[in-house]
Amino acid sequence: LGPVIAVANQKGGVGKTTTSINLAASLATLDRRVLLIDLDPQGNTTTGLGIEKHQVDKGVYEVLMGDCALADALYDTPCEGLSLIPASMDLAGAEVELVTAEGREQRLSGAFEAYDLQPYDYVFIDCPPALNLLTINALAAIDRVVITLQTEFYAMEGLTQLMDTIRLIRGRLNPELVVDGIVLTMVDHRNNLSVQVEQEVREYFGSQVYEHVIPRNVKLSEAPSFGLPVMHYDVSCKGAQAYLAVANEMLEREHFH
Amino acid sequence: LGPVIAVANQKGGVGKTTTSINLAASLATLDRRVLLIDLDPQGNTTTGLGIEKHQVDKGVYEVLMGDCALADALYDTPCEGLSLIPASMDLAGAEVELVTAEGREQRLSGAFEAYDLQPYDYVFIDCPPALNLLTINALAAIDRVVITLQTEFYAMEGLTQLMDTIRLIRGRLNPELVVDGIVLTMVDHRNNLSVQVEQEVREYFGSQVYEHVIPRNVKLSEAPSFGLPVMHYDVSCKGAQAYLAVANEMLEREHFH
Ligand SMILES: Nc1ncnc2c1ncn2[C@@H]1O[C@H](COP(=O)(O)OP(=O)(O)OP(=O)(O)O)[C@@H](O)[C@H]1O
Ligand SMILES: Nc1ncnc2c1ncn2[C@@H]1O[C@H](COP(=O)(O)OP(=O)(O)OP(=O)(O)O)[C@@H](O)[C@H]1O
Ligand SMILES: [Mg+2]
Ligand SMILES: [Mg+2]
Repeated sequence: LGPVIAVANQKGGVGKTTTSINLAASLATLDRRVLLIDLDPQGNTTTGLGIEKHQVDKGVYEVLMGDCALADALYDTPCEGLSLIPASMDLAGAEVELVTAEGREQRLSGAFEAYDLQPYDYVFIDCPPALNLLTINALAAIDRVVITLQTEFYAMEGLTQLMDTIRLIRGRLNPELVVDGIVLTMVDHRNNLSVQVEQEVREYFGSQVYEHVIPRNVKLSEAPSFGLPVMHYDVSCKGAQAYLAVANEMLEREHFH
Repeated sequence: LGPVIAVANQKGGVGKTTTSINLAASLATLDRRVLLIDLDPQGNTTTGLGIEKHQVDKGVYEVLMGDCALADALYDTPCEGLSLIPASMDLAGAEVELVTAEGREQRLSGAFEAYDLQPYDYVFIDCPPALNLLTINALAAIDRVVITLQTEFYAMEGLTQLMDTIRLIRGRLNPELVVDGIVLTMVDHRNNLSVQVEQEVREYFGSQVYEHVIPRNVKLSEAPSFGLPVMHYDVSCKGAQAYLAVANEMLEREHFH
């Protein structure tokens, strides 16, 4: 089984869903077999791939509650080589239900152990904008975490809290957990603040920051309204090219790790 | 006591904090006495007004846990007429602690009853990006809710879930709760998707949508790095003018309700 990777950051609106869909789809375009899991009750990854949340009867909620195995919750997507475990409407209640559940932080890792994820070269998990039990379930179950960082002042602020939480989970639940890297999103080189934040992040985090960045590109926000990853909507646009470059960089970085 | 207003939307990064700070500060500039409460563990409202989260010893967490009264958690801000009840680092643990607490959904409304909010014409609450117990505490304690909506595809998706939750809280916890209005944020009239989303929202929600919109304006994202509301950073910029216009519209709308 290839690496299991969460895309996380408790700051809202920083490109977690856009990165989950388009990085997963880029790797599928590069002939990898990829599984994507929507762990956010908003269900944007599910809708962004053209699946109607209300019509999902077996999704990640049922997996977390032990009502079905991962294998029973697989959906096809418009992208060849990419399968999805969607969010259903019930996921909105999962957080409160998990607090008093047995092994509440390791329900997802338990589901992974019970299921042979063998067919996949990569598994991605889109996380909600919170350091809550859903995100902790993801951090406890994965090998690597990709942090999406919008080049804005508020986005920098939450980074320390996120890194502290990752260290905490590594110590208590998942000793293998490493930071895969930081992907800068919605970068606009005409905007001084964006340039300044990028410089500070690169100075502070060095080679943990992906060289390729994701520029602000309207095609990225149009594609989900058609239920398509961006390379199936407009492969020549800057957004699609950027995610393909980040996917290739991820493959190269693995080579040297 | 004037109206208590929450700024809410579980979708992340849609301008809740930016609207909480700048709408509250605009009303203070218009000679109202305003209290702002930071109910988001990220503490962006606290930082955006120049207060260091780590140095807060009595904030909204202590109020929710009954360790201190609202009056003990008041901080001054750079804006005359605007006081803040900040988020402290402990707020990150509040969600899990509240689940098993007595009267977990009405801790904030209880604190309001115990404290004479008399000195304030307006109270604003900045909510986290989730329909969790912190947001439910806000919805149970307020008179009105302002929904900030980014003109993007994903932002539309969460609106039904939010309206359903508001209806649920009105039925169970707070019969007075009304939607004050929808404020459109980060609007860019050169971008077709933004124009299209605005049109759809106005068709669907009619007069519930504020006439004045908040345009995308880099000064709005620069101001918090100086700990200032935008009208104290650059009063002539489009962002400052837009929030003053929305504040004035809020005053007019009250007149007719
Ligand atoms: N590079 C980009 N260029 C332009 N728009 C983008 C880009 N990346 C994301 N967006 C848009 O910005 C908004 C926020 O992105 P997205 O929803 O992926 O963030 P998120 O971190 O998953 O948000 P949440 O915290 O709510 O889960 C969306 O409307 C998305 O379409
Ligand atoms: N009108 C605007 N023009 C330009 N930038 C904006 C505007 N409004 C907000 N921003 C920036 O966009 C980002 C998201 O805004 P903000 O943090 O206020 O959203 P939020 O809904 O409070 O996010 P969260 O869900 O994480 O609490 C911030 O970096 C902010 O500075
Ligand atoms: Mg998302
Ligand atoms: Mg906020």
